[in-house]
Amino acid sequence: SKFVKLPFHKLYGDTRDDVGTDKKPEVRLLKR
Amino acid sequence: ADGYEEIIITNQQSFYSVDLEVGTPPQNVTVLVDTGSSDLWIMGSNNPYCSSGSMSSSRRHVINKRDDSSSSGALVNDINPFGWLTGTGSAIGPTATGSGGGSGTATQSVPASEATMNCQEFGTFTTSDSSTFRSNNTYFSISYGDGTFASGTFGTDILDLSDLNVTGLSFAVANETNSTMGVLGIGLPELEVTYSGSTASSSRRPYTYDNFPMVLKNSGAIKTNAYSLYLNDSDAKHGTILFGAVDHSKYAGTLYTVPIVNTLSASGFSSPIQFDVTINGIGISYPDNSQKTLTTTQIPALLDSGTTLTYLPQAVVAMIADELDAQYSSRLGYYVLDCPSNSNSTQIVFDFGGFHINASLSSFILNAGNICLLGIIATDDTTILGDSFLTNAYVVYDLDNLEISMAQAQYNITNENIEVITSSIPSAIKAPGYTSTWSTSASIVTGGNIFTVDTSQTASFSGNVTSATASATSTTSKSRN
Repeated sequence: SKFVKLPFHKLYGDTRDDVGTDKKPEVRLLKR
Repeated sequence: ADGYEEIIITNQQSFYSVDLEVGTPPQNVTVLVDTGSSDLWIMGSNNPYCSSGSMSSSRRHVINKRDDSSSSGALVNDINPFGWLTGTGSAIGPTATGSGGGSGTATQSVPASEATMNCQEFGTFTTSDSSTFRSNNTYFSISYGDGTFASGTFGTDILDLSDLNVTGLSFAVANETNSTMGVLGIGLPELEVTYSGSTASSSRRPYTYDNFPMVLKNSGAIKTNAYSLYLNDSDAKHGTILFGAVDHSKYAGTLYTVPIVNTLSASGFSSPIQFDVTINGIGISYPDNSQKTLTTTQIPALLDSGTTLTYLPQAVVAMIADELDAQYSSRLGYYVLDCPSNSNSTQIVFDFGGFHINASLSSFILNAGNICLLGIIATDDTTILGDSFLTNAYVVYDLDNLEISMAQAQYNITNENIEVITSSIPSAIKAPGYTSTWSTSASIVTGGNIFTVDTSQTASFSGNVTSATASATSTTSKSRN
């Protein structure tokens, strides 16, 4: 079929005050 | 007398996950789906941050440190969320040379107060219990913007992902992480830690490897390295990523294409390494059909499923808060507002170069008892369009052509209309402002008009927004049908 269907779940986590799951990586760059 | 009111926000930190079966016999772990990174890693069972089992909270363990003097030109220091590593020139983040060693090591204890994670909920992986696990002795280390980090070693094993066999895909087993769950990064290969991350080393040239989307393409499972992300509405329990195809039933209007912009060219990257697109303007649409443009200053923004909320420049958040009569609480760190009764019909409008994505205000409202908080966070760093934005859009990430196609998401659709992507994104057209992209940072100014033409259609044309001249005052206009 040449495509792949990937269902995912939406999960919830309790949090206090500080919200935001920031999975942006801290890119550490090297001089090229 | 010393009472303290604590605002509790429950069940609003959402994240999107898939289940993996790893090893022989299979071990079950759950990972977060992340377009903002590019590596797959799972938690090892020996993680000292876990609170139960054999993982003693007082167990001492070794953190390999690298002498940072060998990596001149580093722009961003590795984060150090707990501040134990105080050695001169040290940083979390061993090299990726395959030796697994840096220039020195230090023995550190995880503070007992930090070793409290329940690691059983999302599963851990015991390499010694799998007869098919093969380590390739390459160090892995990553840190994220929320202060979480993971480090361990790359390897391969039998790997099934939602009944899809992807054995051969390299993944890391983190023997040390303060994150409760692993991550399935599906970004560009250039964002892999071995290329642009802290494990890229001066002792070995940065390199990329085949990550999950690349494995799908190279195995022939998909024709092009592109996928469509559909988070569904905010109340939905499931969403879908369609690799190699578009489901035309999941969006309304036209699918518009914009280029991914390179926000890191000044750092030596000749092409984009992450999914940044250009926001050409932001406005608000009210239930009475009145509309207001807040800014037409171009802003690069990361489309990141691994971030729950949305992060905009401070000036833009202040404009939105002003419109909503929200007041900033320094104690809470959020703008506070009366819970709006019409948050479903008030929309934050994002112009991406001649077409709009209308994001319901309710997507950005956090309920906290009798008050509400604005879940749009001011940042001086990267603008991030997280899940709260993405739930409003149908987004096609074209990794081969470095383009993003977007349209207004449509919910509660049971049928499918799937079309395979063979080269370009089917039915997508270039946005009117395709070539008007961000190039340099500029101060946010008010003014301009993103509502110059009919916006009653989703993802509709908005005229030549880039020619709008910024002025000292914002513009309010009615849509014309």
